[in-house]
Amino acid sequence: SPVALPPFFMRGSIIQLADGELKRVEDLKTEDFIQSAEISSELKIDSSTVERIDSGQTPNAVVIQFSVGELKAQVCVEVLVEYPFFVFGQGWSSCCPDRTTQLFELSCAKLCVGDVCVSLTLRSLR
Amino acid sequence: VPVFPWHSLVPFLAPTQSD
Repeated sequence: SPVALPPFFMRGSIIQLADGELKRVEDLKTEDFIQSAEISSELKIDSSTVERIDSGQTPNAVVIQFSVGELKAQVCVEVLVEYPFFVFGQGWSSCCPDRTTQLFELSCAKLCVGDVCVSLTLRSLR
Repeated sequence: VPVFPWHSLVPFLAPTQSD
């Protein structure tokens, strides 16, 4: 694959929360992201709803259109099909959960239109 | 063992400024 996979999605990766607590990536919960963002002076959690999922430029890529935050700003990102997003109340989800599990050993649900993902914005952005 | 910050796992989706 020409695109390097982020190492931190590999099962067993150690993640440091904003309060210093260490957790494995597969053990993260929605509250961990919410509480970490509450502590952060710069970052704010937004709810980003999946509006559309289309094919990307290459066969293993998808373009995901999100509706971000209270303003419902439309943001598109192109990612590999195995790229996991964290869905509120559900956990890691990707467009191709089988491939995510195969590559990262990370259990994943299928990312669907309507899912609400954890995303970040800068607190100073308005 | 590498330790990664929590925010590296979350996409940064900045809405385009419209004002």
